[in-house]
Amino acid sequence: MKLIVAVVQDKDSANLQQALVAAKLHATKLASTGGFLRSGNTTFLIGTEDRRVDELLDLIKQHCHSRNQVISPISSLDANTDGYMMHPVEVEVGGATVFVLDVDQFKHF
Amino acid sequence: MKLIVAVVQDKDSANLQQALVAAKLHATKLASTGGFLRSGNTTFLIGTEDRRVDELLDLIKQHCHSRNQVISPISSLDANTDGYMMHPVEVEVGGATVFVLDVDQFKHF
Amino acid sequence: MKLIVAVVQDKDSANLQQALVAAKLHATKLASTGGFLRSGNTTFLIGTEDRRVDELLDLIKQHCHSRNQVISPISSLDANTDGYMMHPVEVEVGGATVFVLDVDQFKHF
Ligand SMILES: Nc1ncnc2c1ncn2[C@@H]1O[C@@H]2COP(=O)(O)O[C@H]3[C@@H](O)[C@H](n4cnc5c(N)ncnc54)O[C@@H]3COP(=O)(O)O[C@H]2[C@H]1O
Ligand SMILES: Nc1ncnc2c1ncn2[C@@H]1O[C@@H]2COP(=O)(O)O[C@H]3[C@@H](O)[C@H](n4cnc5c(N)ncnc54)O[C@@H]3COP(=O)(O)O[C@H]2[C@H]1O
Ligand SMILES: Nc1ncnc2c1ncn2[C@@H]1O[C@@H]2COP(=O)(O)O[C@H]3[C@@H](O)[C@H](n4cnc5c(N)ncnc54)O[C@@H]3COP(=O)(O)O[C@H]2[C@H]1O
Repeated sequence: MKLIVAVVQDKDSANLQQALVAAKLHATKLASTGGFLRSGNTTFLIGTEDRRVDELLDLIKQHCHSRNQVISPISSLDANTDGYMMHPVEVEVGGATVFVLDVDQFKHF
Repeated sequence: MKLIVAVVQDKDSANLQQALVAAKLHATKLASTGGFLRSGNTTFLIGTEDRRVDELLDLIKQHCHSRNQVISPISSLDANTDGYMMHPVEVEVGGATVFVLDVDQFKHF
Repeated sequence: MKLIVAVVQDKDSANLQQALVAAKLHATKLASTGGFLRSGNTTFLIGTEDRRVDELLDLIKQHCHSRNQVISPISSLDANTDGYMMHPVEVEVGGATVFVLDVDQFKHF
């Protein structure tokens, strides 16, 4: 059993959720926020047997897309990035950031 | 030290929380959503010493109950389940889905 | 690769976030609730290479401070604590509660 923690963009969250349901991969969703852009994103918790981890990673890759996001100057960022941030900057936000964790015990009551 | 991730129904969350406090088991609560029914539920994060894991699992089992939930036809589900979903369907939602994770280091500042 | 789960007080969350950005430590934030005081706090998920874990722990320690919080009598707590809770009680809330988890696989799509 592994627990997959996947941070994805809100725009892909509904598609991913539907694909998980269709594949009978059980999941829980948490509303989250990006540390850098501070905009909303979605964190999925997905527990699955070891033998389905690759299938799940493929599914995430297929349904979650990277996008460029333009960020306007953010005055609250660290002072030493001022020069860099004076003009709107384009940042590439990946489709998914995924951590696969070992599960010591799994229980379903 | 283990970190327990437990997804429980909102209806049981207050009872479980009270039981954890009484047992001096420290915990953090996150609002979450079920991948399938898309309704709100609660995800507890509970760090505890290895020797209290069984006690904690018993406590969760005792305070979290499975319930049947009727779901009305959901048109947004995968097209190929249409015939199955045309009528209201009863789904059994378990009391708790629990992952026990190993903790490499624990710090309390 | 390790995944750090850090529960911190809301008051320190913005400072910690800024420090993480400046140190180019990538993170995701979740709104959470304390099991005992039931007030809001913040749970950070921070994936980082093994060699930066100590730097990250120092950074969390530096930016997250313990505070005393006065709690008024809470009638909903377990009946047998009544005598103890009749008068306002001061509780020390730590700066951060931190779990370092091993990561089996990391993917960025
Ligand atoms: N200090 C910095 N300086 C310059 N650019 C920076 C930066 N920190 C992040 N970025 C860029 O901004 C994008 C959005 O980051 P954010 O933290 O809002 O949103 C992140 C965060 O919520 C999560 N995430 C990424 N890596 C993570 C990690 N190691 N641990 C926890 N969460 C992570 O995934 C979202 C997308 O990340 P992704 O890497 O694809 O895309 C990132 C990255 O390209
Ligand atoms: N392996 C896992 N990883 C992460 N989180 C997990 C998980 N297994 C369960 N959960 C979480 O626990 C809730 C209850 O799951 P349970 O399996 O008891 O009860 C489930 C199950 O009986 C049923 N169900 C879930 N997925 C299904 C599917 N693809 N097809 C048919 N029934 C499904 O619907 C109930 C509610 O599911 P929902 O997703 O709304 O809510 C789930 C989800 O939030
Ligand atoms: N092992 C663990 N697993 C998961 N999350 C954990 C954890 N230990 C701490 N946390 C999280 O960190 C917050 C601060 O905990 P701390 O132990 O510093 O500060 C705690 C502690 O000093 C005290 N406390 C907690 N439970 C208690 C109990 N049963 N009896 C007496 N005091 C308690 O109240 C403060 C606030 O607790 P609260 O639960 O509201 O908020 C907690 C909780 O959200």
